Amino acid sequence: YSTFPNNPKWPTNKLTYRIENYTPDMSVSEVDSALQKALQVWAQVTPLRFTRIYSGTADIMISFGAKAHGDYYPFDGPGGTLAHAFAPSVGIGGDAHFDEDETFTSGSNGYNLFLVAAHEFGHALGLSHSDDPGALMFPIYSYTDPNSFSLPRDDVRGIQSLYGSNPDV
Amino acid sequence: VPILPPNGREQDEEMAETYLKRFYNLTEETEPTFRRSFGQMNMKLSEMQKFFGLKVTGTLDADTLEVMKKPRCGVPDVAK
Repeated sequence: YSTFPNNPKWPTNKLTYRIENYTPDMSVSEVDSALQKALQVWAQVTPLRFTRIYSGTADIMISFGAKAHGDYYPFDGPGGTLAHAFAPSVGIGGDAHFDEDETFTSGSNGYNLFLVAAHEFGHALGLSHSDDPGALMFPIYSYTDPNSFSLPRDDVRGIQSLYGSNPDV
Repeated sequence: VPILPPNGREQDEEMAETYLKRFYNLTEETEPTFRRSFGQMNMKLSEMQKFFGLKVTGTLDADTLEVMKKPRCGVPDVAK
């Protein structure tokens, strides 16, 4: 696993997230569910807890956009780059953006939003890319059944190096 | 004279350069492209090949191109 230079992390374990807009590829409830489940992947192995807010600025602002979308890192159309997220910090730090030119799904066709989001939230919490091909934080997308998904050991070690383990387990 | 569209090899090299700029911090230099191609470009290709567990050749081979064409996260693999 790898962390960003200077190991940026959130100074609190209580974080907020806000879904700014939705992809038309999936129902609102499917998007809500995928994103909530993606955050839980990290909450299960750390003291981090996530609360959704519906207005104002959250620590993790989540949005869908195509091409130039306001952050100087434009998306590239279908294929290629699927999403990106920013390391913990104030402002844009922690925010996750998904390329609306992709087809996001809750299944195995297109790109599974839960899997993409779980990876991006790893960045939002302070993990960089891993060179372990089996890790969630490996940069290339690969499908695995979300229903049987278990956070790989490499990612657990990475996130716990920043936040420690889940005191409730 | 007519400007010919880039052939397959040139397209691959352009794609590789864009990929390395985006994900491996290949920087624009004032040096001519051919000089960069024998220096920083090879170094960045080697860096990428090592990250992905490919054979480290420092050259744009088929396996490296295949990885570059896969869908991925937009966050760089190396820090700027």
